[in-house]
Order: sequence, then structure tokens, then C-alpha cells
Amino acid sequence: MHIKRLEIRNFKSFKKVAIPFYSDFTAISGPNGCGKSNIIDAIVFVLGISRSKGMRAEKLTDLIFKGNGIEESHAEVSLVLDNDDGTLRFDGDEVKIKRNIKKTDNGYYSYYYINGHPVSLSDLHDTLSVANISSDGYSVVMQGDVTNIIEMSDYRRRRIIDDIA
Amino acid sequence: MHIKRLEIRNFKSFKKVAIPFYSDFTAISGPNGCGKSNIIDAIVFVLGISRSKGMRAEKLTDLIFKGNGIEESHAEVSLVLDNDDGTLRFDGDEVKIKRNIKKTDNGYYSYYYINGHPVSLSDLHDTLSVANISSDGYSVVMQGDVTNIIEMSDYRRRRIIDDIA
Amino acid sequence: KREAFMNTFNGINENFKEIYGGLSGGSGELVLEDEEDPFNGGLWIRTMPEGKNMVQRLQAMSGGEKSLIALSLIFSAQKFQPSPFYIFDEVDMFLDGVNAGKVSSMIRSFSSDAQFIVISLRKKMLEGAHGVLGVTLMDGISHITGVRLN
Amino acid sequence: KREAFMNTFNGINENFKEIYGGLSGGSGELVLEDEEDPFNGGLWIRTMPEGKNMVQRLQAMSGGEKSLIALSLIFSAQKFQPSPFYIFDEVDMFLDGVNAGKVSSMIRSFSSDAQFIVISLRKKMLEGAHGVLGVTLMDGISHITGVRLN
Ligand SMILES: Nc1ncnc2c1ncn2[C@@H]1O[C@H](COP(=O)(O)OP(=O)(O)OP(=O)(O)O)[C@@H](O)[C@H]1O
Ligand SMILES: Nc1ncnc2c1ncn2[C@@H]1O[C@H](COP(=O)(O)OP(=O)(O)OP(=O)(O)O)[C@@H](O)[C@H]1O
Ligand SMILES: [Mg+2]
Ligand SMILES: [Mg+2]
Repeated sequence: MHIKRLEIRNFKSFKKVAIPFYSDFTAISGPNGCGKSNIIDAIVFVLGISRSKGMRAEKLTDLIFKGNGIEESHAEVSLVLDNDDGTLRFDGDEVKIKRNIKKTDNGYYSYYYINGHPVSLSDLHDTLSVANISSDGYSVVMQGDVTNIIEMSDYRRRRIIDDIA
Repeated sequence: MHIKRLEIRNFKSFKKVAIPFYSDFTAISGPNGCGKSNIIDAIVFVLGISRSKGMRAEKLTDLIFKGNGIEESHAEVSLVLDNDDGTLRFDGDEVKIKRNIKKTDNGYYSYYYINGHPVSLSDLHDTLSVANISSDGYSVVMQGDVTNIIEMSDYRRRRIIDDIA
Repeated sequence: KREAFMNTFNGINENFKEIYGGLSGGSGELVLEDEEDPFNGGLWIRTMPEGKNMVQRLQAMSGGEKSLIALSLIFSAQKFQPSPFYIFDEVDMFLDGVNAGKVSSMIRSFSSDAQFIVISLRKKMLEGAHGVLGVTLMDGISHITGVRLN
Repeated sequence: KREAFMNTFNGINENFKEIYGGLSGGSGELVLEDEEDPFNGGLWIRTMPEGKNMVQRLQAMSGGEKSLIALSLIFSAQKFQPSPFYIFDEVDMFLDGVNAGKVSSMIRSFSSDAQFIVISLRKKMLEGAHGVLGVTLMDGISHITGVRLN
């Protein structure tokens, strides 16, 4: 089970793009500020992974593309998972997870979908944990965080083993 | 006024070394773990600059060289400043600042010296501030800290301007 | 409950000794502060980096040494209980060229069991990947370019 | 007291606009939250990085962009009220090759007014120095080697 591709519409610095990933070792590179970490933010966003650092946004609507004098009102990220080994309890080789943000007159809303059907965040996390995808994301190391596991207290570090056990 | 050289004895990974610096732009490089940041720690140590991150030591005696089954009992760092422009209120072209740590039966002691004469930390800081060397070290950026000024609160950032004014 | 924890701890520790040893050229292990009651204490990491001959305090490690320890722990946990994918954003920021190359090779060998997506600016890291996605910015909009297969 | 602050603030801000503009290719400025009573508010930094055409929130900046802003602020303060020396430990950790080169050139030009001691693993940074000290570890002891003059 792996990430097949990421489809992004109006999320941070991406207007409309489909990003394919290799099943083994994909590297991403480019100049400062070109959007590399924003790709990670999109994955964290669509899977509802909570990181204390977040996605460098104060409120969800900050994640909607704005530039060239335009301020979009609707952002969407879809993650297509390759399910050919049947890890996730769904028919078919692909499972598509989607999340959007839509501005409204008095705020905004944000919904999650699996294969087009609306789901709650906890449903999504239950589904993902079957495939060993944890929602507290020890498998996601954000920029600047690599040595956190060393700087944290001995107690918190032992809790990592607790979570795995 | 600039740093001419650094003389280190039994401090962190240095047994006995004299390090010369250029008056303009000196770069320091080498493999991971070879001792580059330890050189910075030595300068921070001898000038009594307080950084929240410290010198990666829990107590002062951790700074004394230990290796090869040896645990030294006495560490010393001397910083030689070039005073040819007379910025510091001393005669002579060189001003030598020294600091040591000495283990004792029931703990340790650590003293500061300017040109061989013992001084208190506050005396040292008064002397240095004449030359515009601040003891809270905005001019020293430790490893991993470069973006701190961005991550800190707006209030704390304004306080930096206060300190300069 | 303690049994489940000790199983996990020992499994990950065995991996850590092997992986950290290979990556750093030194030796290291995980240590429980309280072996009798693990939940009463924390988790220590004891390391003797390459070229050093006394165990050094974790706090005194250099930026690069801490990075290798952290990555070894992630790989050790992954080997014990793999996640389907791992996402690393510039985990090589402190690594010198040699260590960036070692980490790149290690990711490549583990990538047969899990998917790795790695952001990096370092040539040594990019060289080990099966493919590199280039990202560029034009008129304030990000585009994906050149998907190169190694 | 307010007058001394405003003098300092304006002096550093003028430097910042020039230095950040040169370093990033974009534009930026320092802004007081409370212009009437500066001590009542904080200090904001407003930037429009190169290639972007709307002011972006500071928090949303990339690692490299934040590094350039931080270094510009240090250089701006230095130009206003120089310290005799500046010591940088791997301030280029997030910078791509192009930006590391730009920062290296900027340090070199400022080094006629202040002494800079810079730790770096990046070739582009080392190339701008007047000399490079090599540090190596042998048997757990650090040695200084090859002092090369550019
Ligand atoms: N909602 C948004 N609309 C448009 N642009 C945005 C939005 N949010 C963030 N950005 C832009 O994205 C850029 C940051 O992108 P990102 O963090 O992905 O860069 P990066 O490639 O990781 O760079 P680095 O190598 O420096 O870490 C910032 O310049 C910011 O202005
Ligand atoms: N008191 C001590 N005695 C002997 N060695 C010590 C002592 N304190 C720290 N060290 C060693 O110094 C090393 C760290 O050195 P330092 O942080 O200067 O490396 P560095 O060159 O900055 O590396 P990096 O490029 O990874 O940042 C550690 O391996 C540590 O074991
Ligand atoms: Mg980034
Ligand atoms: Mg270092």
C-alpha cells in the first residue's frame, strides 16, 4: 500500500496540479520557496494528521491559494492510495481520500471524503490505522524537526514506544 | 577590534590547541562531530555569553575534556582580542580574556581573568560592552537557531530593537 | 501490558543497535530508565559515535550526530512495525556529504518495504532516489517539473 | 526614550529594506504594531519574496525564506550599530545553493566593517571566505588543520 498520486487545487502555492509518486524512493527538490514543504502540508492536511507545528497557517482559510490579486474561495486536496495488496478494507485498487475548505459568508467549512463519501475525521483515522498509518504521524518529519526526538524529554521519548506497542 | 586567536586546553573535544582567526571572514568546516560547534561553545564560555541553549552541558564540569579513559580535572579557554584600534580601555595591542573550570573535592570553581587579573562576570561584561560586545549575544547564532528571530513572538522581536536603542 | 511494551522495546532496540552501528560507524543502544517498571521512567539513548571511545551524553552530541541517532530510531521502529509510507522534509539539514550519502543508501534499501518521499537540497541525498520531482515557482504558482528516473 | 527607539527602528528599517531586497530579490520592511506607542506592541516583518506578488504572512514563509529574512535583520542591525564580531553556526542549513552563495558574498562585503566567523558545510558558503579552518577528529580529540587563504 502506497501513495500513488496527490491532486491539489488552490492549496497554498498550488493552483492545479497532479503529483505522481514512486512506490519506493521519491526525492523532491527545487529552489527555496518553490513549494516543496507545501506538498507535505497537503498530505498532512488531507489525512488529518495533527502536528504541533501544523501547516504554518493560523486558520484553515490561510491554506487557500491567494496571489496575483486573486483570493480563491475553495481549496481541495485528493490523495490516491494504491490498494492492490488489499490492506484497506475497500474494493478496487485505488482508494481516494479528499478534503476541502470552502469559504462561506460567516466563516468556512471543511469536509473529508473517502471514495466520494463524506466521513468524519475519526472514521478516516480508523480506516487509516488499519493500514498502520498513524494520525500522530511519527512517519512524517517536518522541516527542522529531525532532531526533536533527541531534544524531547526521556519520558516523551518512551511514550513513542508505548504508542507502537 | 577583532578576535585574534583562541587558546583551548581540555575544553570539550579539544585537548590543547591554538586557533587563529582572520580579521575579516573566517570559515570553519569539517565532518559531523569533529568539533566545529565546540569552538563556538568555547567563545561563548570564555565571554560569559548566556544563551538559553547553553553549551549543551548540564553542569560546567561536563565541559572538561573526557576521553580515552581519561577524565581531566581542569579546563581553560583564553581569547586574545586585537586591540590595535584602542576600543578596549587597556594599554597594548592585545587583551587576553581567560576562564577556567577546576574540579574540587566537593564540586568545582570557575574564574574569569582579563590580562591575568581575576575579574567578576559583571566587570567582564562592562568591559566588553564598551566595545559593543553584548553579553546576550545577538551577534552569535548557534546551530539550529537561525530562524528563531522569525519564530519568536512579535513582542520579543521588538525588544531586540529596544536593546539596541 | 508490560509484556507488550517489552516486546516492542526489545525488538526496536535490536534494530537500533544494528542500524545505528551501520550508519554511524560507532555503537549505540536504547536504555530504559526503570527496567522494573518501564512506565515509571523514560527512554535513554546511549551512543558512542565513531572515533570516540567513551559513551557521551546525548545532549552533547553534534547536530549531525543527533540527526543520525534520530533517523536510526525511525528506521528501527519502521523495521519492527512498518508504516506504508514515510515523509521526510530536509532531514539531512545537518548532515555532511558522507552521512547524507549513507542515509540516502539506507532509505533506498528500506524502500523495498515502505514508500519514502524525501525533500532535500543535497545532491548526495537525491542521487540515491529512484526518481526526483523538481518543483519550481512561476508567477507565484508552483509547478512540478522534470520527473527523472534513476 | 521613544525618540531613541524610533531613531534605532527607522535606521534599521531603512537598512532592512535595502539588504533584504538585495538578498531575496523581493521587497520587505519592518512594521511596528503600535506606531503611537511602540512599547505597547510588537515588531512585524512584512515581506514579498521574489516571484510573489502579494504580501505573505511571515508564518507561511519557507525555511529558506525565513533564513534570508533573519539574516537580513542581523545585517541591518549590524550596519546600524556594528558589533566587532559575528559568529554564525550553520545559518545556511535551509538555504539552496544560490542563496548560500548570495549570503556568502554579503558576509564578505560586510567583513570590512566587522569580523565574521562562520561554520558551514556548504561549498558555496566556504568559497566566499578569506580563509577556511578545517577541523578533524582523531582518537576522540579535535585538531585544526589546513588553514587555506582565498
Ligand atoms: N495560501 C497561499 N497562497 C499562495 N502562496 C502561499 C500560500 N501559503 C504559502 N504560500 C507560499 O508558499 C511559499 C513556501 O513554500 P514552501 O514552504 O513549500 O517552500 P519550500 O520549497 O519548502 O522552500 P525551502 O527550501 O526554503 O524550505 C511561501 O513563499 C508562501 O508565500
Ligand atoms: N567534555 C567532552 N569531552 C570530549 N568530547 C566531548 C565533550 N563534550 C562534547 N564532546 C564531543 O564533541 C562532539 C560534538 O562536537 P561538535 O558539536 O563541535 O561537532 P560539529 O563539528 O559541530 O558537528 P556537526 O557538523 O554535526 O554539527 C560530540 O561527539 C561529543 O561527544
Ligand atoms: Mg521547505
Ligand atoms: Mg555543529
